[in-house]
Amino acid sequence: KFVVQKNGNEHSNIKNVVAVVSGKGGVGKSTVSALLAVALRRQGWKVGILDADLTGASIPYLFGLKTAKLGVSEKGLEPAVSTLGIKVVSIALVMDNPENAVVWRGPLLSKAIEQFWSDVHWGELDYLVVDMPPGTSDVPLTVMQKLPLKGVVVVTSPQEMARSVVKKAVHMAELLKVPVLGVIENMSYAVCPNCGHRFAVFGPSHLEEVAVEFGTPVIAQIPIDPVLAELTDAGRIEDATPSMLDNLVG
Amino acid sequence: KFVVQKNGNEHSNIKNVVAVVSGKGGVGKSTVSALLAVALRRQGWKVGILDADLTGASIPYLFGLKTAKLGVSEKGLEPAVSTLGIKVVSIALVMDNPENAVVWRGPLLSKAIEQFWSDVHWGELDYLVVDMPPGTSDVPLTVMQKLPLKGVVVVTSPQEMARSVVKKAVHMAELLKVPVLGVIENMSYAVCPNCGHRFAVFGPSHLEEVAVEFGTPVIAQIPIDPVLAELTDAGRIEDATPSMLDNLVG
Ligand SMILES: Nc1ncnc2c1ncn2[C@@H]1O[C@H](COP(=O)(O)OP(=O)(O)O)[C@@H](O)[C@H]1O
Ligand SMILES: Nc1ncnc2c1ncn2[C@@H]1O[C@H](COP(=O)(O)OP(=O)(O)O)[C@@H](O)[C@H]1O
Ligand SMILES: [Zn+2]
Repeated sequence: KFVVQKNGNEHSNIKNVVAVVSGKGGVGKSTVSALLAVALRRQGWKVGILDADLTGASIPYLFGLKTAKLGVSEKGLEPAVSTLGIKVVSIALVMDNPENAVVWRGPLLSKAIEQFWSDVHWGELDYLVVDMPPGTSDVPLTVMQKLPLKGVVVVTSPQEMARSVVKKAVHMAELLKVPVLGVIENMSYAVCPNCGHRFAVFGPSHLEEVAVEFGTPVIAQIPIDPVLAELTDAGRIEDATPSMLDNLVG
Repeated sequence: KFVVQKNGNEHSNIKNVVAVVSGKGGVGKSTVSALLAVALRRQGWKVGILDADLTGASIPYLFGLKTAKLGVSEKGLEPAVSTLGIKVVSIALVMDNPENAVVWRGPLLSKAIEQFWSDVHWGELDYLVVDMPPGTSDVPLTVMQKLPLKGVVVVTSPQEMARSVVKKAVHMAELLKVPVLGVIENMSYAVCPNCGHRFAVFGPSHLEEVAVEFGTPVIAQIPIDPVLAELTDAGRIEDATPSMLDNLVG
């Protein structure tokens, strides 16, 4: 049941596979996955991002790659490559009509991800960030079973019950026998452009208590940021400023 | 195909049925449905709210009615009644295990709503607000077909493409031969608690252009409000302040 395709494409060597999960859609998981990849790349690591999230097909768009296709070489499927050199593979890039994607059930998606794992020529990568389908149901779980994960990052929002999201993510990670590397709380606070005051827009966050209860460190708390929203809308995530990337990686 | 149960419960007389829809979950549609009901009630109208949204079972909770059940009398099913006298009926109130609700498909949900329409003793109501399942797919459409609607209210968020949401809602309303009464943009801006500055947290809203293009008035723009978030978390929506309810009703 837990068959992990440890040997990926034979021309590839991927050191760390990190899965990014969330409790539900709309908390910014894809945006945060992309920011993680950009932050790692800016530190000089070789980075890839695998988009397994069929809602919104946003990863290629975020990197300005919406018309890109996967190439083919004698070494396998060739990823699209972003301006900064991040290798991007998305389920969306192989579909003629991404709108049909939403009818893909868990098994079909996991099979596709398994295929990507063994057929994509990623080459040498220090990190592969994997943007999972939203939620903590069987769908992301079966996708994660197909990959040799180093760990799981959980994206939460103060609008939801972080405790139940983290609890389920911890449970999923235990089933997969990997650690939860930490929690990133997105849209955690706003910063007034007039006076600089930081305030919690959705009321107080109880994330610290949750982090202590489950032993999951808080990696970062990202504010609601109109500039970040503009970058995502424009497909220019690689123009993320240092302050957007701070704390995301050690 | 469009069989509308115009005659509801024989002991009831409902003047205006208003459906509330959204493009996707998480934009605050249930919160806004509840605020609409409270705003109308505060004006003195007789108000009911019918919760057809299986995600989150939030309507009873918002009104502090999470342990309420529907009663039975010789006139039909008796709604739960809120502190302010709003009659509340929710699919969640008739389920033993609301978590099973998410497997209800469109036809099962529409049948249940049709049942509620004919069996619930609403009595005399000026307004019945109906909180629809999220999205603009067949699921909310088939539910709406079962009710004699006066009109549709669309809840949007600046985080999504309002134009495509409103376009689909207008199309749904045309199929149902009812008007789109207007659009409510939720989480439209934030107000700095320090200096009072209002700012668009998700970048500029293009709602005015959308409203003009489709002839759908902008009913209101509700800010991200930590006090509102606290009220919803505490199940005390009826403590909404006048500023939260302003503009929602004429
Ligand atoms: N910190 C943030 N500040 C402002 N907007 C954000 C932020 N994070 C995400 N968004 C916006 O919120 C929306 C949802 O983000 P997305 O990453 O697609 O969520 P998910 O993958 O969880 O469904 C997008 O329009 C994105 O631009
Ligand atoms: N204007 C607002 N300000 C702050 N929090 C809000 C606002 N509107 C909704 N929320 C919060 O956002 C979350 C989602 O709202 P909900 O009404 O359940 O959305 P939907 O019905 O669209 O799924 C809830 O936790 C709610 O308290
Ligand atoms: Zn300020």
